[in-house]
Amino acid sequence: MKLVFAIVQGEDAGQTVQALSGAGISVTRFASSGGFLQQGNATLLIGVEEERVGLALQLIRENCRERNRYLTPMPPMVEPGEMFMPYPVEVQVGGATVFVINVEQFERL
Amino acid sequence: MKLVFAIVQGEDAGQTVQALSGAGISVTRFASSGGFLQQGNATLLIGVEEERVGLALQLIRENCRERNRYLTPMPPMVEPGEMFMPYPVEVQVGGATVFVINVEQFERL
Amino acid sequence: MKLVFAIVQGEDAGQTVQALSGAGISVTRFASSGGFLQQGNATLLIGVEEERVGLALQLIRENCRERNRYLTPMPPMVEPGEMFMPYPVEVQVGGATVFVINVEQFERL
Ligand SMILES: Nc1ncnc2c1ncn2[C@@H]1O[C@@H]2COP(=O)(O)O[C@H]3[C@@H](O)[C@H](n4cnc5c(N)ncnc54)O[C@@H]3COP(=O)(O)O[C@H]2[C@H]1O
Ligand SMILES: Nc1ncnc2c1ncn2[C@@H]1O[C@@H]2COP(=O)(O)O[C@H]3[C@@H](O)[C@H](n4cnc5c(N)ncnc54)O[C@@H]3COP(=O)(O)O[C@H]2[C@H]1O
Ligand SMILES: Nc1ncnc2c1ncn2[C@@H]1O[C@@H]2COP(=O)(O)O[C@H]3[C@@H](O)[C@H](n4cnc5c(N)ncnc54)O[C@@H]3COP(=O)(O)O[C@H]2[C@H]1O
Repeated sequence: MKLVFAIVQGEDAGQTVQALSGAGISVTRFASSGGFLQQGNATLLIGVEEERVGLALQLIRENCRERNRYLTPMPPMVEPGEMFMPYPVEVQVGGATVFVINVEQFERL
Repeated sequence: MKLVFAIVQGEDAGQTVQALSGAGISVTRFASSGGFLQQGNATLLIGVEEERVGLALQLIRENCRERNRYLTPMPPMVEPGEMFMPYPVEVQVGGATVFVINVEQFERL
Repeated sequence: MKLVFAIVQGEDAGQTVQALSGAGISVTRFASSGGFLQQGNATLLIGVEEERVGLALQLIRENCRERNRYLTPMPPMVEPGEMFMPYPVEVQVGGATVFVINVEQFERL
């Protein structure tokens, strides 16, 4: 048994969960947020047999896509009379960031 | 040190946390939701010495119970004039789903 | 690649995330709550190369501090006419509780 942590964008979480459930792969979902953009995203916790990890990753890849997000930089301290026009900076956010961890013991209690 | 992830039903989370705390086992609790039923549940993160993992699992087993939940199927596309009476489908949800993982390093900073 | 779980106090979470991002260490943040005090805290999930785990722990140590919290004990069942004046009990809460776990596979999908 392996435990997969997949951090995905909020827009892709619903369909990714459905694709996994449809293939009989159980998922638990958490609301989370990214450290850099300080925007909400979703983290999926997936316990799956070793021989089905490949299928789980494939379903995540097929249901998550890259997007451009905008980060509005914090205005610096401006002198009176000066104008600060923050231009939003475009940041590319990937489809999914995935960590696979070994499970020593799995129980249904 | 081992890290235990226990996904439990919301109704059982409070008393399970109290039972663990009462035995001196620390717990951190997260709101989560199940992928299949799309209903809220709770995930407990428990860092515990290897020789007390058995006690933690026993306290989880004693405080979490199986329940029947109802899933109302999504109505299919119906033709005009047709009626769709979704009968809720009964789904059994277990007491707790538990993953035990090895911890390489533990620090109190 | 290692996965670091750091449970920190809510007041320290923002600056800890910024310190990590500033050092180019990515972080995902979750709202969580402590089992004993039943008060909100924050859990940081940090995937980081093995040789930078030390830097991540140092930044956590520098940005999280110990605080005293007050736990108001639950009033016992009092007899009519008896008064129960709960004295809040002072509890010391540490800066951060940190678990480091080995990652078998890391993917950006
Ligand atoms: N210090 C920095 N300087 C410049 N650009 C930076 C940066 N940190 C992040 N970025 C960029 O911003 C995007 C959003 O990062 P955020 O931390 O909000 O949201 C992240 C975070 O929540 C999570 N994540 C990614 N790598 C992680 C890791 N190693 N550990 C924990 N969470 C991670 O996945 C989300 C998307 O990450 P992704 O890499 O696709 O996309 C990232 C990356 O392209
Ligand atoms: N391997 C795993 N990895 C990550 N999280 C896991 C997991 N196994 C269980 N969980 C978590 O525990 C909850 C209860 O699972 P349980 O198997 O007792 O009870 C399940 C099971 O009896 C049934 N079920 C789940 N997936 C199904 C499927 N594809 N087909 C038919 N029944 C399903 O529905 C109940 C509720 O499932 P739901 O997903 O809403 O909620 C799940 C999910 O949040
Ligand atoms: N092994 C572990 N596994 C999972 N999560 C862990 C953990 N150790 C600590 N945590 C998390 O970190 C928070 C702060 O723990 P700390 O030990 O600094 O500070 C603790 C500790 O000083 C004290 N405490 C905890 N359990 C106790 C108990 N059974 N008896 C007496 N004092 C307790 O109360 C403070 C707040 O505890 P609380 O549970 O509300 O909140 C905890 C919990 O959310």
